Amino acid sequence: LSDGHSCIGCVLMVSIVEQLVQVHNSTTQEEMERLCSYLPEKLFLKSICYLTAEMFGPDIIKLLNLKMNADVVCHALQFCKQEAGQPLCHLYNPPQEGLKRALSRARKIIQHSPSLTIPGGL
Amino acid sequence: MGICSIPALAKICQKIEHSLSTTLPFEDADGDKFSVFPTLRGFYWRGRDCNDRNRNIYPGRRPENWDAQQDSNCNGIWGIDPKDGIPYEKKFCEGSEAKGLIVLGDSAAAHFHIPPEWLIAAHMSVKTFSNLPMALSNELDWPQFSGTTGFLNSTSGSPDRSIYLRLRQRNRCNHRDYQSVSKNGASSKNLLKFMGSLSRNQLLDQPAIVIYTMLGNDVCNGNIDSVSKMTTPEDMRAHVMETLTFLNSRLPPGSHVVLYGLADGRFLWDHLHDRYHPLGQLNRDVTYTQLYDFLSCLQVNPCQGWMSSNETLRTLTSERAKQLSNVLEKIAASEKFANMSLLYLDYPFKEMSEEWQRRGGQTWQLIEPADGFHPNEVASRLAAKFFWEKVLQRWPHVLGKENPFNHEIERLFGDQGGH
Repeated sequence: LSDGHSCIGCVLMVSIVEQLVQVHNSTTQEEMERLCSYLPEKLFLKSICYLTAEMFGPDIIKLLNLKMNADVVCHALQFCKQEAGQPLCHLYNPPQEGLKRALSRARKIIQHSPSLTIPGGL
Repeated sequence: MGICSIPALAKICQKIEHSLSTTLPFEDADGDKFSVFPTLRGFYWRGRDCNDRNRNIYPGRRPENWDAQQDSNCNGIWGIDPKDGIPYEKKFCEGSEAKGLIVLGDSAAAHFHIPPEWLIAAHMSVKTFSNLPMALSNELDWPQFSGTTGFLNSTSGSPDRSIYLRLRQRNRCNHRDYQSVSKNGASSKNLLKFMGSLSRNQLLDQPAIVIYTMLGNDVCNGNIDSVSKMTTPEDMRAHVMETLTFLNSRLPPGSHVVLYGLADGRFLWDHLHDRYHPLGQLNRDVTYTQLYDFLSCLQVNPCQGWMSSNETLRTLTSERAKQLSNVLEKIAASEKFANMSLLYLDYPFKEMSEEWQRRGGQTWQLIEPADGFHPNEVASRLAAKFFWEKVLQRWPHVLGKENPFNHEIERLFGDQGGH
């Protein structure tokens, strides 16, 4: 899968978690767990989900709690990458402060995150 | 991070990779290209093998010794009538013009489908994702529900049956004789790489109706300079002729090949651009225009030409699609092959849309909501209806006679071993 597909996967997952929080009036942590609990055991889907939540959950929680949208979260976590000379890809309308500024804020918040130093990267 | 790097799983990963790249069944003990396993190119894709330990027993073959002892063609009809000592297969199927259905196609033919409920938070539950492993091991295709080779009851409530089910209803001797040699992203060019997975023995098997249906990948790509990467009419002709030469070398005499024209994908933008994508329905914040732009920006848009706000590009894409359809129509009218006749049909989107509106629906409801690109199950089954009606009207011999023993077969053999 290309970088583009990783970006789409991340934006989808983060969007769903964000909307689950809204629908159940709950916390990001609870809704990530809820989403993983919905997945079947087959093909290790549930395990992969819990592992992903373990690795990236703390950063996703921090960023979503600051009302950052899925585009910003996925760029900050480097699932979405801006190619040289290309625009910053986004699904949602940019936040009021602008996508670049929001992203720079998000990067600062998670700059020391262990998820960004996974061997082999994302 | 790399599950296939675990030594115990490496071999199974290689086998799955082989199955995906060749479009041959993952589980096929006797190597006859038919399987008892549903997914990974198994019997959701081609008729279920009724004996996976004997490579001479598979769907679509002409019966061996009229199946007096065993069901050699897996159509569920076998044994001898004790009243007169005549084998049932001979009694019910001899001269019935039995034939199989083979589809050479793309993701639309394989019925690519991402259920919208996977994306709608408000409707999610454990049940929502119960079919995810099946869908993943079928490359997110659902051929068992497709308009061409689908054999399971529709999930959409569509009253229209697939072409295979119609062919089976016309002649119960055709039971299980279907193959979907379809792949996501398939085009006239890359079909040449995987059509070898087609299974038909010129000497041993029944004739077949082959549907060649590549709705858009010859004009669809994710390149920024989309037009320059489209198949040219000259290349199209060369690729299709190569495919037809291959088919002529494999198909038993009396077969037919129906070449389907490309779609005019302008309806995608026209009917979807200002509607909300399932992901944007809760907060009214993601339209299909936004989705298309996002995919284009990431350079993973499956069809830059039609899934674009650039009207000139959409028109150019449709013009090229029309040129390529004309190539197919000319080939069907002018080329002759020893073992098969050639026919051409336009993709009937306009008729499908009108019929759907007559039934009280709206055109956008014929498009897959999650990807905003593929025809959905209702559309696939409507296309099957128009395919059937046109062929029946113009070339009834292609479909074979209606078997007068159908009721008798049903009475004696029930569901014929199921699918």
